[in-house]
Amino acid sequence: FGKEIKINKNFLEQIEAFLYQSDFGITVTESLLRKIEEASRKLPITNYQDLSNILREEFRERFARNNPEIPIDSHKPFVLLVVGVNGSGKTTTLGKLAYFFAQQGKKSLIIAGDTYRAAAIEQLELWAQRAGADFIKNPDAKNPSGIIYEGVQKGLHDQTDLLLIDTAGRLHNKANLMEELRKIVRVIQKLIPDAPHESLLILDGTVGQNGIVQAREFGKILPLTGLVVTKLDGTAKGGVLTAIHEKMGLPVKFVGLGEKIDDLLPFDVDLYVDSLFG
Amino acid sequence: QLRENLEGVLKKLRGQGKITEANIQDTMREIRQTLLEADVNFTVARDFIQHVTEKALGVQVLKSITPGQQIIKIIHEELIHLLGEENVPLNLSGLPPTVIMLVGLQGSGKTTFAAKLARHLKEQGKRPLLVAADVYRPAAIDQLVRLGEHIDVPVYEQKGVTPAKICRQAMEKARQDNTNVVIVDTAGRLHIDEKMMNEVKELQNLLHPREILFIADGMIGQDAVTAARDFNDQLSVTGVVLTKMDGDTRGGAALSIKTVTGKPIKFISSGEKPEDLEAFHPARFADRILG
Ligand SMILES: Nc1nc2c(ncn2[C@@H]2O[C@H](COP(=O)(O)OP(=O)(O)OP(=O)(O)O)[C@@H](O)[C@H]2O)c(=O)[nH]1
Ligand SMILES: Nc1nc2c(ncn2[C@@H]2O[C@H](COP(=O)(O)OP(=O)(O)OP(=O)(O)O)[C@@H](O)[C@H]2O)c(=O)[nH]1
Ligand SMILES: [Mg+2]
Ligand SMILES: [Mg+2]
Repeated sequence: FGKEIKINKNFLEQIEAFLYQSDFGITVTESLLRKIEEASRKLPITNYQDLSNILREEFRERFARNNPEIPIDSHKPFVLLVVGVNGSGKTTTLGKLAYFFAQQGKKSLIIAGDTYRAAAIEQLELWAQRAGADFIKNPDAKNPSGIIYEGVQKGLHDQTDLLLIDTAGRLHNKANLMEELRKIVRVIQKLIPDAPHESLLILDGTVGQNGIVQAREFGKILPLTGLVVTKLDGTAKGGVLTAIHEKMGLPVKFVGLGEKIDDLLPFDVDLYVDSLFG
Repeated sequence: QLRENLEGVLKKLRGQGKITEANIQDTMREIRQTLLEADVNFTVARDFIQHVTEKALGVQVLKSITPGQQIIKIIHEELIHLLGEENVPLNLSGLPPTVIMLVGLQGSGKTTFAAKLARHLKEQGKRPLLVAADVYRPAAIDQLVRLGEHIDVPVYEQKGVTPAKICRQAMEKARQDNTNVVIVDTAGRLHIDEKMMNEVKELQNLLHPREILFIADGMIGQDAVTAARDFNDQLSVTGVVLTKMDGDTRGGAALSIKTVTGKPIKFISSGEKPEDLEAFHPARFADRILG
């Protein structure tokens, strides 16, 4: 019996390492370990299949109220904004979203709201072409307010189904850039008071605990309605999405699984748990 | 932050003549917590704690400082030691043109860093040439061309051909133009993408770079170790750059990457502009990780 306990302790240590290395962080890892220990007292865990079953149950519970749907029929035009730190995958995800909604028969106007980064507009324009979406830009713009206003105005006039707005990458500790984001929201609201109807935080799947800070800080600037976790086709597990979902109640809407236009999948908790062991 | 957390724990150590296993446990738990919150890899953190514990045990507490201060000193020194002790500069030796190749995961900051490095070298009197070898990402070539224009550094570009051909022709141009440093920007890629890793191995064989720099996003979590190890195993990585360190991330990835690859962290990128480039200093960075 003593030996049994020893095996279990070693296995628990392996599980602890596994959870930490999936970027679940201290709080979530400790709470998961407690649940696993409780479960193992009722039924011994001897292999990773047992563990996978327990985690699946646990995650189904934690994500029971997660709704990955974007209610694009609720407004016309439906205004969707992507925000996030530099290089997280905003521009690529916006292209994928335009394509995703095109499959549902929705027409999009993509608005080039990144007026700073070299070739940001050209990059987005190529995605718009690939997705069959309309595109509006101002290559001479020194800041995003004007083109975003113009784009929303055009969308209202043309009664476009979806207005997809790209923004420049910004670090959440840069006060001036976060203030600009507030301004972007105000500019949109001048024309459509209850917009943006969907504000997605685009999170790099390789991010560590700073992802939680990003969600918290961006959440202070505008009411985020969803999370997209990109680059989960790599070896990163994106574990911080659990902490963000629990702390902020933020729905996880999509995962990015590659660099092609159809590499976007609505979040599915079972698939996510499977991917932890992948 | 770590120091504040330690204050309470270390107060208990006061009045104790020797640092023992018992009285050091709380401290080490606190340190481990701090390292994990700072995104130091789980295994790296565990080994670090073990090593520091061994060093601290049995250390006769000096009259001049408290045991707590002594432990902090050991931790700080050990961190600096692991981060590489001192700055290792860029290797520009050998017959020109010297090639520096940039590799890394998607979005880590390679293209932006290419321009920063070019500007830095130009300031030092070198004549750099930038090479746009990312043929995949939409407008990647335009991005580097645009950045090159801003800093007045030539960019070799060609659309519709393979990265190998671009690099070959860029080297010809470099020799013709008396370029002394060639900086090759490559596409972001996954270390588990065999085809893409083969491409960059082919480029390594073609270019014989003096430096292959692994560009890592400073906010990266536990995956830093997996990615860095794989890139380092498959390529002759000579150095590491940590980007976006103007953020508030603690950057524990630095310790993980250095530990697992053994390669020096050469630069820190701390902003989006070409001038936002700093040499990596282990002592300064140790303070940052400890918060
Ligand atoms: N493997 C993989 N790469 C991705 C994914 N999403 C985006 N990328 C890549 O990540 C890199 C950065 O993507 P961008 O769309 O430019 O990111 P961004 O957030 O718009 O960047 P900035 O505007 O500069 O802040 C590109 O190389 C993309 O192809 C994904 O789901 N998987
Ligand atoms: N704040 C900040 N942003 C940075 C830094 N380095 C790069 N960036 C930004 O990060 C984003 C991604 O940079 P890129 O240079 O396009 O990254 P990349 O590695 O070339 O991306 P791929 O080619 O798609 O793999 C851009 O928005 C850059 O401006 C930095 O040190 N600080
Ligand atoms: Mg972008
Ligand atoms: Mg690039």
